[in-house]
Amino acid sequence: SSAPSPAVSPSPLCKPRRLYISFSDVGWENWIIAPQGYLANYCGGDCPFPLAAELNSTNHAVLQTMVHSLDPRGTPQPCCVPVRLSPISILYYDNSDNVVLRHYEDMVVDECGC
Amino acid sequence: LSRQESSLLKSLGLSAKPSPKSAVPVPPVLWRMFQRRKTQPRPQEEPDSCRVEEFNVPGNIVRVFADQGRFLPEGQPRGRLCLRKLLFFNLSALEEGERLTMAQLELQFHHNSYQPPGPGQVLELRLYPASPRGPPQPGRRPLLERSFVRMHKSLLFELSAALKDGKVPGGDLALVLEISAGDGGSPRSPCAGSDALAATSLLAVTLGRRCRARRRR
Repeated sequence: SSAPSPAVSPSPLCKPRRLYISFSDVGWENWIIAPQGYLANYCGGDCPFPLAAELNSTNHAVLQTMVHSLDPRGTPQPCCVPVRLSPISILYYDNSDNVVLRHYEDMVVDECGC
Repeated sequence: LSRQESSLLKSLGLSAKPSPKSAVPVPPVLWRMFQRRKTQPRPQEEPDSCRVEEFNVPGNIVRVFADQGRFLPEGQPRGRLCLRKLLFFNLSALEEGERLTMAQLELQFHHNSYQPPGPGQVLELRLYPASPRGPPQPGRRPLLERSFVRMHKSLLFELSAALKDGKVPGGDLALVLEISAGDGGSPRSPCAGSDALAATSLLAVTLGRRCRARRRR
């Protein structure tokens, strides 16, 4: 579920957007003990030409936006994707009713880039 | 959707969606670790997510297995031997490719900690490797020996070295625990306190296949 945006005017540029994942929404609440959900975020927005420095763009993205500006039909704009993610730990029951604490990498989007 | 869910669960390292039959209480050690990880500030440097900082060992999965064993023999123990128990841990939940990096046995007692230990309350503990069906062969060397006083609420034993190369043969772990009266005990009640064994559990840290691949890289 995507929470409503903050009061400030939404930027169309590529950046992390708020996304809270509730484990009960996906039907996993009977085996995940904690957390019940977490702020996972997602990347959204445009990577327009010319790419600004704050957009964490790769050299490939710079060239792709240039080609896109010349040929919008043939070449798409670069994608807005996660460039830094962080881990979370999850406590859950396994199929043998053991309690497991597991560390999962790349669960929260911290930064996005083009 | 169910096919998508299966592939999601697989990427999370689960072969199928768990459906717990009973909601067993969460061991306090796991709650403490979970809360600490949730509240600790994010370090400046990228943390090693394939290391369990609390125990300073490689790993990304921590499990607590309950003991499914039984007391041996069925009758009353005799002589200096106060208690003999088969400890049995079903480790079938360990997935293929996981490597055991730490195993810690915890014995919990329900002693009255306000009562100081008196003479005759020093007990000796021995732990033997066993088969799930019965006690160890006579003359086998114990995995570990320790003397303790009745006042301890909990005893921890590091078993990682005893479990060779992190492999658990047959997917299960069977041990025989013996508690006997120590030297200089009271002749009237040499085994006082040994009957207070309340629960036994095994905490296991493993390194999942993904982490192993990452570490190799």
